Amino acid sequence: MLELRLVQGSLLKKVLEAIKELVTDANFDCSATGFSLQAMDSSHVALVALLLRSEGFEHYRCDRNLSMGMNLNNVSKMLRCAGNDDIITLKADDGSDTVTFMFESPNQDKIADFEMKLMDIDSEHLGIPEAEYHAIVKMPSAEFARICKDLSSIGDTVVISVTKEGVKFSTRGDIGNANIVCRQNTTVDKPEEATIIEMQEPVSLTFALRYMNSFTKATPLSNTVTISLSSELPVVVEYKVADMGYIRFYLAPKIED
Amino acid sequence: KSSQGRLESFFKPS
Repeated sequence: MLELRLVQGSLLKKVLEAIKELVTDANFDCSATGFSLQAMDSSHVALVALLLRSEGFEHYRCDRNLSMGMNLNNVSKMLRCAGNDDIITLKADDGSDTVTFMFESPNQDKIADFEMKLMDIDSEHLGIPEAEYHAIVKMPSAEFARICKDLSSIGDTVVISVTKEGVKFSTRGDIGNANIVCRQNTTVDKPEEATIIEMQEPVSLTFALRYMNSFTKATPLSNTVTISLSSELPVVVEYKVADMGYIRFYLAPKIED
Repeated sequence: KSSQGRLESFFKPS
């Protein structure tokens, strides 16, 4: 028996919007720790890891570990039927091939049940070791989204370079090239407007902008984004999901031949 | 000239 009640149901709606472009089908895993997912895109270049910790739910019942295969487009269709202020509850019986999404309006005057078929998915799980990153950049998520969007109108790839001067995003294409430098800036009115650069050593890596732009679909989840870079490691682009967890996107770099 | 890396080059199946 599984029953997860999330008062801030809009978080789940935003999570689905953030990952459904990248991944088509995925297994959602439930355990005592929380509700999680790890899935790669079809070309195995990008990976999304989601964790919503059990403590973040108003009610969290998971009698035994359960893996539920879902088509994310179909989950998104279901969740779009929930109001932004609705409380969302996920329910599944042991051995059932369906999951039920229950939507309750804030004043309890409307209650809806949407039952969705589960599917069997052969997913490949990758072990992601804890790593020391050479540079960690924390910046406003809207600013990062703007940079990725702007650069993708010029080129297909972005070079992200961190030096003591700041973080530089560069691209080049047929019509020309572009460089955007963001310096550390902590003298802002609100902490979420700050750009904070922690650098152990300079790092410069090249990534496909198409994936970066896909990651920025998570922007509505968090005012800030954290970009962790290390030579010869996939970049990690992390958005916090309120105080209950995170979405982390991993993207393999381009390799010089 | 550069080629796109794949995640399996960095992370092993668990």
